[in-house]
Amino acid sequence: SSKQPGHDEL
Amino acid sequence: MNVFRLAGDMTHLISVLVLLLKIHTIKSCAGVSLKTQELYALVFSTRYLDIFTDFTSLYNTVMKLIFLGSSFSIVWYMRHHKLVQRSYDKDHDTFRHQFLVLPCLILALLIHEQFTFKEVMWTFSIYLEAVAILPQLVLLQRTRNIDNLTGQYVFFLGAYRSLYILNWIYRYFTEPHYVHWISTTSMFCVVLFCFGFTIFKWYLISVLLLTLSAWMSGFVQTLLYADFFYYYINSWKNNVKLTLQA
Repeated sequence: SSKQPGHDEL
Repeated sequence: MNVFRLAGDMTHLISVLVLLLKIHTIKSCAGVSLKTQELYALVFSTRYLDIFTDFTSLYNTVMKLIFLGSSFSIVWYMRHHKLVQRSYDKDHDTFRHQFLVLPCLILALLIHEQFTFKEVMWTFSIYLEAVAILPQLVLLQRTRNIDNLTGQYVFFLGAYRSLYILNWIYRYFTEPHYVHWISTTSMFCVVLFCFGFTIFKWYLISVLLLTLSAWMSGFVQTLLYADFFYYYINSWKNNVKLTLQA
């Protein structure tokens, strides 16, 4: 699920 | 990571530190909404479910731990610390947070990218963060007199949202698959700004807007601050104590 856009944000 | 995102994270961090400073050193939480703080604790715990499973960077993990730790310790201080809880303005902080949590949960179950537990919870946290500030804004309106630290806390939170929007716009142009709704949303924002709604009308509109997309919610949250920013900048320009008009 971390590949979804925005998941690397806080 | 771009400069807007970094600046956004830093203002977010500053806002939390300002609040912790106020609570920890002055031992006062006057003007701070416990409801909003509880909602933020819920936002971070549902969003960071991937903290131990998906590693992005050391920066991300450390920041996640800071936001989780600070939000829960603020709630603990306001609920259980003898001196701090005495200054809590319980009678004015009456916003029913279940009215925010339930619609956000239903919305996340209906509108999401993937129907998995983690993904639905992540989406829920995005929706909830957009409206979590409402009890705080209502409390500010009711108490009228706002001390410097509370004002600065809300100011930095608003700055963080604005910088995140710049970050999304930047990513939209640099990462082609990043955002789809952004042009629609910014159009909505311009229209809404033109009408100059007050906080409570913003709330009704934001519930409507939330149904459109997860990206939208970030914009809505920033719009909620527009009213506050107006008074904050005015009080700063005229060098008078910050008060909000009903």
